[in-house]
Amino acid sequence: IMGGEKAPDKTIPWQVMLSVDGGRAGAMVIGDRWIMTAAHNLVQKGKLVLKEKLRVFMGDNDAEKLAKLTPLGVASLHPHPEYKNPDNANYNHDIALIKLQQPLTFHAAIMPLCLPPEDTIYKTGQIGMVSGFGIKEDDIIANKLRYIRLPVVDGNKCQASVNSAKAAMPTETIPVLTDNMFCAGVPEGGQDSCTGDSGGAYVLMEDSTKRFWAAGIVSWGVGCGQTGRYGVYTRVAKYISWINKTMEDN
Amino acid sequence: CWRLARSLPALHGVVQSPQFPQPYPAALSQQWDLSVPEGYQLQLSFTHLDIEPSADCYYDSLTVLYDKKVLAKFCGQENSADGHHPGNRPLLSPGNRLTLVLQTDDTNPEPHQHLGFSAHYQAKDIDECSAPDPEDGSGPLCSQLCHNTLGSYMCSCRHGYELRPDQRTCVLSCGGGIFDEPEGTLSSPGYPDPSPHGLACQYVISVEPGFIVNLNFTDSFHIEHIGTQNGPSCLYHWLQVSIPDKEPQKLCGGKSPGLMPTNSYTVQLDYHTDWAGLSQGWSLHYTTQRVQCASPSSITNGRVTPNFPQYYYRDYIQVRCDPGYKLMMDGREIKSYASMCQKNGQWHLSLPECHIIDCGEPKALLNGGVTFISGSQNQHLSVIQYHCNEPFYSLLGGATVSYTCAADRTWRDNLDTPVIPSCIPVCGQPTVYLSGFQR
Repeated sequence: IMGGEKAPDKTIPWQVMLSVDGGRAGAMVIGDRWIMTAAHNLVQKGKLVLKEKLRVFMGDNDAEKLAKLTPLGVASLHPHPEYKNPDNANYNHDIALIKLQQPLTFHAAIMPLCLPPEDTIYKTGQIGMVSGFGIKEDDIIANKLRYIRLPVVDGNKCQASVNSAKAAMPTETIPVLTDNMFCAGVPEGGQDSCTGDSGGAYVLMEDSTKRFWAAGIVSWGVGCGQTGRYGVYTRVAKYISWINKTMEDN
Repeated sequence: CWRLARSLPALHGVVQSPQFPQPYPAALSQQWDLSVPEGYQLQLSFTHLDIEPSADCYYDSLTVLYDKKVLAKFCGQENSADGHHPGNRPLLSPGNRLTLVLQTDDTNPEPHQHLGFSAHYQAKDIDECSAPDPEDGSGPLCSQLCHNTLGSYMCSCRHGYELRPDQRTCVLSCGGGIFDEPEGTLSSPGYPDPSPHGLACQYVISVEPGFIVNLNFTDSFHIEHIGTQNGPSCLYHWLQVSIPDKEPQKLCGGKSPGLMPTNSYTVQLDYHTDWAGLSQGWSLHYTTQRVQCASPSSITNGRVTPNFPQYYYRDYIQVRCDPGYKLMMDGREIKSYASMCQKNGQWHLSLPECHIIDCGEPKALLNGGVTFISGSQNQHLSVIQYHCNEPFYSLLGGATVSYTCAADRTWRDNLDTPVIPSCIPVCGQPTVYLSGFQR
């Protein structure tokens, strides 16, 4: 998380830390047996990682403390079936579910996020919050959970930002922006999610109930916190049917 | 049966003149020997008689005979001036036989042609009991009791006598009588006549165990006694009443003992007279009643059915507990209870108790808990309340939380449902919110 702050204890109880074959990633609790993350955390070079190589931690804001805990047992991995990203250039459908072997008991440090109704409209400018144990502004991995509040960015502005990146970096393969994604961030840069945060939650608060709901999953971006660039998130509201069906079928 | 039926005379039949209803032939002499079984009389009824009339039925006649004795001689037509017509009145034979003889002369006067006769006969039972002694006519057929039967009769004797081999007269005999009917009458030999001398009569009343015998002497009671300062002494004549496990009791005197409960299903009566003195005799009617069992005591939190004022042998009772209570006996729960009053006057099972039921520990609620609101030890009508571990879990909207221990031993909510609620995780609501006051 670039430009953010340390999260006080129990303020982001849905935060999950994943360790995938030595790499760090984020995820979120959405049920007592279910974790949601980005598909690209579980599918590497076109192959699903072995569930035995996935370690799941939660319940603390200190990554070093988390790493000392016994990881939660993973029952099964469920990346979205349409996620195909062999060249790291197509993050469409970057969503996955992890089923735990044992149900969680929720308490102040571990709570689930709400899910939105299907096809909920995200209002441009609405402030959300993203969190993670990823790289911070000094390019150093964060061992304390950090968070930052970022607004939802207009889709056209985001597309323009991606286009400008393509123009500026003609030799690079910039991923495609789809309707299953949305952008969040500030044009002046310096505030963004970054490597190691992917799979974590971008949450919005429902005004009437003051409840946080999972609006996005940290997916990709051109650099981190760069001027005129935004973070790109999987649009969760597009996947409610798939989420429900996957959980019911399993 | 077929051979017997053929060998016995018929109980009824029809007899007609030759060629009836055509005119009978001339110069005829025909005889019919009619009979019915022994013990019956033969009754003859004419349905038609048309024989040439003449004075004294001189020319043509139908003669009715019994043992060669002429009972009647008929001729003529009904309402005719001449002849002797039987009319509608039936003819009753003294015995079970009858002979008819039809005789006609050589001519039949013209123009009327006489048709003869048609009659039917039937057996009619003889009331032998109303007939005099067939031997000398001096006394009744049976010396004591006579029972008429179809075609016969039967003699019997009062208690204390038995039938002689002649099957007609009775001789004194009062031993060995066993009375096993639920009720009956006994009396001294010859009662109400004075008792004969030298009697040693034994009467045993023995009914089914479970019943008890009550003796009820009639007022007319007289057994010779010797007066002493201590009251009557049954020295020469007595009636001894023996009840098992009790001292035998001798009765005599002129005062009826009246009603005498024995509390036993068997009683022996021994009637003794010596060869002198006078006892007018006695008579009693005995009845039986079922042995009584003690009325069951009331059951706390239950009831005994049926509710009778008294309970007797073979009566059944059941015990049902009030809703919320269970039947317990000897420390164990029983599904049902029924007890029968036995022949010894005891119930075959002791009464059970009704203990309050309990629903057991309420089911644990995952991510929640249960609180006792009222009652104790999970007993009937105890109330519990489920709750979820808030703020991390909450009950589904509309879920009920209060459960009562019902009579079927399950915890049920106010909709009578035994299903416990579920605790649903609360999402998106951290207990600590990020706060920031800097602008």
